[in-house]
Amino acid sequence: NGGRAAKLKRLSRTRCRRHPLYVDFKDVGWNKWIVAPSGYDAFFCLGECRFPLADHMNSSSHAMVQTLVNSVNGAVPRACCVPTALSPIAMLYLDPQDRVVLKNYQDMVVEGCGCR
Amino acid sequence: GRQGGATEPDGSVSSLLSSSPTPLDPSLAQTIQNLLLSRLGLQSHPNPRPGAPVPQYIVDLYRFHSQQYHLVQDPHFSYPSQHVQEANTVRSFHHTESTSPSLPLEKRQTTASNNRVPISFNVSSIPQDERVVSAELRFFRGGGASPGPGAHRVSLFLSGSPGDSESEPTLLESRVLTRAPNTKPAVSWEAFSLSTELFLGAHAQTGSLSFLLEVTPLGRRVGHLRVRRSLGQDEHSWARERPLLVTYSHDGRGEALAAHGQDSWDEGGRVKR
Repeated sequence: NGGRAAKLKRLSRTRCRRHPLYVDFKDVGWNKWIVAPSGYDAFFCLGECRFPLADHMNSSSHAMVQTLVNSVNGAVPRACCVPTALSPIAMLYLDPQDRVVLKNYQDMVVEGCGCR
Repeated sequence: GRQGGATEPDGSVSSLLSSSPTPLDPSLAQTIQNLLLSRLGLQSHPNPRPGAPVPQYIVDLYRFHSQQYHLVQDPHFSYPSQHVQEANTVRSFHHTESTSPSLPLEKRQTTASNNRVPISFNVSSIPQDERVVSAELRFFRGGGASPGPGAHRVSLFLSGSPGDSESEPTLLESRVLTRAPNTKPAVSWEAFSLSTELFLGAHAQTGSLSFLLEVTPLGRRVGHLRVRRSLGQDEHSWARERPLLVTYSHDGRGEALAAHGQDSWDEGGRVKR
């Protein structure tokens, strides 16, 4: 029983889910023109989409079919772990003419991951 | 960036990432960066001059929008919820100052009539595919620039382009500013809403917008809004007081700025503290 529980725990950890990723604009040299923020929590999706797909994985019907086919034919890949919900962030930056712009950029932060 | 998952004690993410490819080829990374900049509406990597002034109003707007209310510096800051309702972009413009080397600063300040000051803005940097949904012209009213006790009539005119001296200025708005005699000098901004049609015209023609601001004292005291740089005033201080044209626009992509944190301000746009 202990071995089975450990295996289940390991499998659940490798399942598709959201992971932390902080993007520091200084690291990519964008801090010269981005006034604020200095960086932000972007997150990323990673993990396996294996059978059975849990409800919280926001799986599409196609992902379920693909996973089912994968279970009988390993040549067909599993569904992909991708962002299913994204949110915007506002950025304050200097444009090429040194004018200050505040803009709301869509799809910059991963809010949720799922199998698609 | 930094992947927080790498610090997780179970190492599960690290094990999943262990099969990740090696860092990208620099040229490929550059290509991806250019694609991203293009998605962000920029043609190239901006390279601003060091110390380029950032208007406090825009910083406060950003901080308010990001719900960093304690960092908003202007105690009278009011979130322009009406303007940003349909806008996902706010652009700020300082007026174009005369750079004629033959005219010293003090001379340039006296060439205009004492109570009529021309100010123009180069708005050509607004992308053609961006729709201006609202705009305002803001003047600093405070400290030494504050009107003295008594009323002043302030009139804003739209004038022709800088080279067009023949057309008559069109009155956009006229208002009376008053202040009680015994109150402390109020530091605030006076904002004039502008019609979005002005920007259609500006784009079609020279890419600039020219105004005339007329301030007429209705009593004996003379006072004015801050439209000229004082002799000896440093750039940093002037940047905080000079007129500011603010445009609110939408590029057709994504949510408006007003969509966030609307429950955090009251009907007047002030922070609920």
